[in-house]
Amino acid sequence: AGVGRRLDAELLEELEEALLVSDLGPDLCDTVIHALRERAKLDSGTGLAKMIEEELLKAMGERQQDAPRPPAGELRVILVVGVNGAGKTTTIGKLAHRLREEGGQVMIAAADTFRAAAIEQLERWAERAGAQLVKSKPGADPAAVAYDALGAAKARGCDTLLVDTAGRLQNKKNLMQELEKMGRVLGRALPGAPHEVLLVLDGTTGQNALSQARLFSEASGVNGLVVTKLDGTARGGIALAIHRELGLPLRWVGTGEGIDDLQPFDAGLYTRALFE
Amino acid sequence: SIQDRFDGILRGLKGTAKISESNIEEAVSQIRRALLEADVNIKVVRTFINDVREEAKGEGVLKAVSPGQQFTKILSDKLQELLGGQAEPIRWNREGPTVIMMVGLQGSGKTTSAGKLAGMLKKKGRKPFLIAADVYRPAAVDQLVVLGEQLGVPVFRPIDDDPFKTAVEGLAEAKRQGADTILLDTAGRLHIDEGMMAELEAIRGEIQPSEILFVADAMIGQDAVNAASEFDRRLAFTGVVLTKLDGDTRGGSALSIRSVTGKPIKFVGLGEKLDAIEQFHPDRMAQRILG
Ligand SMILES: Nc1nc2c(ncn2[C@@H]2O[C@H](COP(=O)(O)OP(=O)(O)OP(=O)(O)O)[C@@H](O)[C@H]2O)c(=O)[nH]1
Ligand SMILES: Nc1nc2c(ncn2[C@@H]2O[C@H](COP(=O)(O)OP(=O)(O)OP(=O)(O)O)[C@@H](O)[C@H]2O)c(=O)[nH]1
Ligand SMILES: [Mg+2]
Ligand SMILES: [Mg+2]
Repeated sequence: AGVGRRLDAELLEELEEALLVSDLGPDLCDTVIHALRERAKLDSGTGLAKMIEEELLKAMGERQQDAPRPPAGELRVILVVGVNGAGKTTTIGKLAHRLREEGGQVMIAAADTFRAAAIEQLERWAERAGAQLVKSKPGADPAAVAYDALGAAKARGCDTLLVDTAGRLQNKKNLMQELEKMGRVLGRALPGAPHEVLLVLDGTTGQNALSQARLFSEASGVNGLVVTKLDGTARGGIALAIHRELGLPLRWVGTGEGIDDLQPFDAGLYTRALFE
Repeated sequence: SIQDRFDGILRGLKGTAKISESNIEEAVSQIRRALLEADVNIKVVRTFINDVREEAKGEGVLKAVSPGQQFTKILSDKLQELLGGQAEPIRWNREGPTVIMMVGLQGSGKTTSAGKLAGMLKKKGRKPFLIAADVYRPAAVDQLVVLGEQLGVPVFRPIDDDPFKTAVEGLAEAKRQGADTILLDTAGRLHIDEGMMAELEAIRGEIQPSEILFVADAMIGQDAVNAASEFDRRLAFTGVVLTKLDGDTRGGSALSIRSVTGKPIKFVGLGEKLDAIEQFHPDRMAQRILG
């Protein structure tokens, strides 16, 4: 949208298309366009780009509450969940690396005991990041692996435990129950755990991300989002629709396949990319 | 469902008043919303509803006994026709083994689908052979090796960390072993990654696959047309595999990808196990998209 343009009908149409193409979804898009139309009548002072960004930030929530943390000195447990292929394992590698760079001791639980070579894949990442790893055999009970990893993390004085889980589609009730059990087991082993439950969303996902957010939240108490693959052409507008509906904060953005390709969420950058 | 929405709009008109063009317009705007919620691309939606509007006005909705039903029928028929009337089979090579190349964005299901296809073909009495040409993703080769072991299908490992060399030598080894169908798994990549797309072009140029399958995650949103059209532009793929349709996504990406590339959706992935693959059914997909 050009900085000098007025907010007329033609521009609103162009903007609507840009927001839809960014996967905001028709509902949220209508809300934003309607709000802009109203504002344009009353407020001709604010620059157009600024106005659009402000309306989008209302949906996004400019100030995200900080991630929940345990009391000082206690182990922090982060459970990573999401559908198949979203980028959970890779994101854990990146997070572990970041935490290590900040001087932390990191333990990873290889609790995807189902998919072919999932454990091997995570082992490579743990090695690259300088993190410790607890694993079992393929087919082992995922909650048991997480439990063992938690014990080992405490014993070895780690400050963060990252738990990788198998990808699963949210409509599979038995797999969602498996996640519920994982959460309970972690909470019994360490009251308050898991402190963070991150839902990893593939940035190319469309409106199905809403269903993912709802059902994963129900099963495992998601309290943060990661949107991956934003180094592509997808804009990840679904994160706004999810935030608007469920209030979930976006914590991290994945911007590539390398170990450094993880950015903390920046509301201004994120929202501007949706309509530029 | 969309039928309910139409019944809602056109209900009051059965037998009493004549339905008007503005009623049709209201129904059309419901379709637009439904298709966008189903992740059909905005430009594809626009073209589609223009066609539907013309047909609805011209055909029989205005005079129909049950306009809601008539309208739904036009909609569903049109959708099915656009998705591709008949399921299309694999393009078998006339002479020599058939090479099938799997390509697509990261995490779409290429490796798993290569395994599933190998399994399906083996059950049909063919002699499949898998080539692991993803040298980038950690343990990608291990993943395909494990699948090959589960299926009893040979897997060719990378040579010199070089996907091109691997494809060429893998094909030679497959021929030596008398395989009749070679499935080449490649690394996921972005359509805007020049180097990685050039790598695929080079491999394609050298081994000349008779089938290039674009593997897409059914839950992909508006970005489907960007990825599909660029992969098509550079590789001229011959078919599409739509994965993770065992989820609850409406799968509008099927219509977007098909409209924008004209290529047939050949298979759908319906689960994580190696037997979870089927031929594509346009009628079932149409119903699903309409919700
Ligand atoms: N371009 C890009 N690719 C990514 C990003 N994050 C992950 N990937 C790629 O996406 C693919 C899937 O990543 P994984 O980490 O295996 O995903 P996952 O969620 O653990 O998958 P499952 O365990 O099979 O459910 C891999 O090829 C990754 O390299 C990202 O931010 N950008
Ligand atoms: N539920 C379900 N899961 C699937 C289907 N197809 C693939 N998957 C899962 O999706 C995830 C990604 O599959 P992969 O085969 O690793 O995908 P890929 O395209 O090879 O990924 P990259 O090589 O990283 O680009 C894995 O967890 C698979 O088990 C499907 O049809 N249904
Ligand atoms: Mg994983
Ligand atoms: Mg793969």
